[in-house]
Amino acid sequence: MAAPPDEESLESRINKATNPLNREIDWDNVKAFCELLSNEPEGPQLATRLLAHKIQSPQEWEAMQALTVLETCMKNCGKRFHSEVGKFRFLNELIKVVSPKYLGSRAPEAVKKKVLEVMYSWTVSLPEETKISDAYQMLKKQGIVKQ
Amino acid sequence: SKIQYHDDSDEDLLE
Repeated sequence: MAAPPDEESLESRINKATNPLNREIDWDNVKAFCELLSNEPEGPQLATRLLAHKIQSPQEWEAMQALTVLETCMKNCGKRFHSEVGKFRFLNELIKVVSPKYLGSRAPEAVKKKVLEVMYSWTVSLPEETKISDAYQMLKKQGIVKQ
Repeated sequence: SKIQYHDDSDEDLLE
């Protein structure tokens, strides 16, 4: 019997996919989150807001899981999500995590390191999203990214 | 067909 249509919201999916009690990455919920955000007209906008909030969590494991969801969705969710992540509205939230002027002095080191890694990977894989390179260059200028 | 709402508004880069 086919599973009932999935009424789970993006919010409940991301909460499950980033639950600090998870012993490991919950790939089922990560995949479901990616599919759900692609199928809703405003999915990418809502997904980026939810992800930004989770990535800024002081709980390292919750933030690291959120970054894994972000990375997975950037590989699988296509253009609409790319362009939403490629906006300063979202990139600024990542900048706040790594910049000492904002959350950088309190954010876990592993989270900051992974934020910079994923941002760098997008400057290579998504050159058309020019704002990502702008943000990355600015972090370099401020010495947040080591040369 | 689904309404594709596409909003290009954005903020400035945080310095």
